[in-house]
Amino acid sequence: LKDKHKILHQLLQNSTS
Amino acid sequence: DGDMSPSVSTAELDHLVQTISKSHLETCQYLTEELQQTSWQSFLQAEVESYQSKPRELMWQLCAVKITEAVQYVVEFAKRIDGFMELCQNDQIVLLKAGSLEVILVRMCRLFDSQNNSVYFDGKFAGPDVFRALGCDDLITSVFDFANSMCSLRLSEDELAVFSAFLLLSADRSWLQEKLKVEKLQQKTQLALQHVLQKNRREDGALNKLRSKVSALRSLCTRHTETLSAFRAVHPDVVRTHFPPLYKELFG
Repeated sequence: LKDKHKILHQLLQNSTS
Repeated sequence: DGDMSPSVSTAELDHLVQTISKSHLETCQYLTEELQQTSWQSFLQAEVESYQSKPRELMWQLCAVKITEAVQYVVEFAKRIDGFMELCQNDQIVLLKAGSLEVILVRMCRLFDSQNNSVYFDGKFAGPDVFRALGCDDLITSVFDFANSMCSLRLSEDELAVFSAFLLLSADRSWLQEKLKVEKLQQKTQLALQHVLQKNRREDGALNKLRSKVSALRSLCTRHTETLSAFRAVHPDVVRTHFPPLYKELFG
């Protein structure tokens, strides 16, 4: 699922803005 | 489901409500004070007509952009919910993919003027007629009906916050890998929801009324996905090249 949702995965990785 | 949920003290529930409410207000995209400043101004007839005369694909693109903006605030909200970031990455994605639009639809009632049946969109308050160019009037009507019914519950910000968290932590989503972990989080959130409703002296049926909204939300989200795929069948190139990548990832 992760590779099908790269952007969402990246948003989750970003430090809490 | 009357099963014994994890025993949680009132103090702990108070704390949970406070942290979720704080996360909600930090990520709610529009503070009510900001909305008051717009003095609830609705679009002029000429502006309504300009939306109505937009080509269908342009109006779809505009709405996809607005939904995508809102999704990013919901992702930030989720990241601040106690326990969410401790879930495995697969489940974080599953819960947001399934729940982000539901939270957006619930949050919509904060931006809704039920006297005029209009929602804050693109800078002013828009009635359903503004969205005519989309070509899905029945879905738009259902979305507005849902917003109206949510507004009539007159939920406070902390009730909206905890209900949003409750929706996100839905343990019945398919593809969850650690279902029990999500179930425990959702049960705790439901206790927090009961707690805040009681604290705000809501009538007994309030929790059931909120839970009855879940099926309406699921139906709206399914209809959104179906309407999008019908649109994409006619305009595959527009979706591929002009729609926000995150929108396509979640709903495509």
